[in-house]
Amino acid sequence: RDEEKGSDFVQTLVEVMRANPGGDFIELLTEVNRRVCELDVLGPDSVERRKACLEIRSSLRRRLCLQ
Amino acid sequence: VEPRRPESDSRPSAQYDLSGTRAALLLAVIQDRLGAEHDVAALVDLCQALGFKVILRTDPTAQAFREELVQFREKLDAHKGPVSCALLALMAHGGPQGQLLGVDGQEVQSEMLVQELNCCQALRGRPKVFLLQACRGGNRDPGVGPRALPWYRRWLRAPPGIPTQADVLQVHVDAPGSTGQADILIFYSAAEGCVAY
Repeated sequence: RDEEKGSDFVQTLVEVMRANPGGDFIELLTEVNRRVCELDVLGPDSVERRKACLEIRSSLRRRLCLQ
Repeated sequence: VEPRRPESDSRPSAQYDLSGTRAALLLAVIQDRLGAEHDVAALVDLCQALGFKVILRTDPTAQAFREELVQFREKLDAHKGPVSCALLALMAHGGPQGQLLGVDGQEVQSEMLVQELNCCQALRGRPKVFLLQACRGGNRDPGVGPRALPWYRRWLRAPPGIPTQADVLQVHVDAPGSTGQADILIFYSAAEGCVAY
């Protein structure tokens, strides 16, 4: 986590959801995953770049639009 | 015989009806997780903007994780009027077997928390969304390319204790009642076995 901003996971999720509140939730989470995967993470104990890939597990039977 | 027509996305039944009450429970360990308070604030704001009634509990113990879930389920089952959707955000340190660590350092299984909400009568046929912001192991993904090769070679020789995809599939097949799970969406902040940043 960024101590001043929070985690990429939550902050990107919030950013994507606020920009597309009526969108299909699975599609929005896929977009969150794409953005987070594109980031390079450099932790305080690491000199090497790292990646974070999120995971979506769904048994939804219908489209979910939260607006 | 006339072939069965697939449901079109434009049909009303292809989308969840969210006209009832939306409820969100946020359980977040903030202590020793620098920056987590910003995530909590952002999620609370988002949930409220999306019309969720939000309950926030910070720094729960492992026992409190369970108790809050039970109370949340009971509250939804006792709710007058339809409940259309539930969102549960769990934020804590985590382990490779789906453990979440309460503020007391004790473990609670995230799968058990999912099952608790899956048993909610008020949410039958309703979407249940889980946001799990926790590590799922100690591996650090280097991405792809030549620099990643040593990491993947180590991954293939991973010791017992870090479940493989086949292990996970087998657990789901063997789990009693697992076929009854539906309308559940889990969004993990890390791939299986990996650190969440």
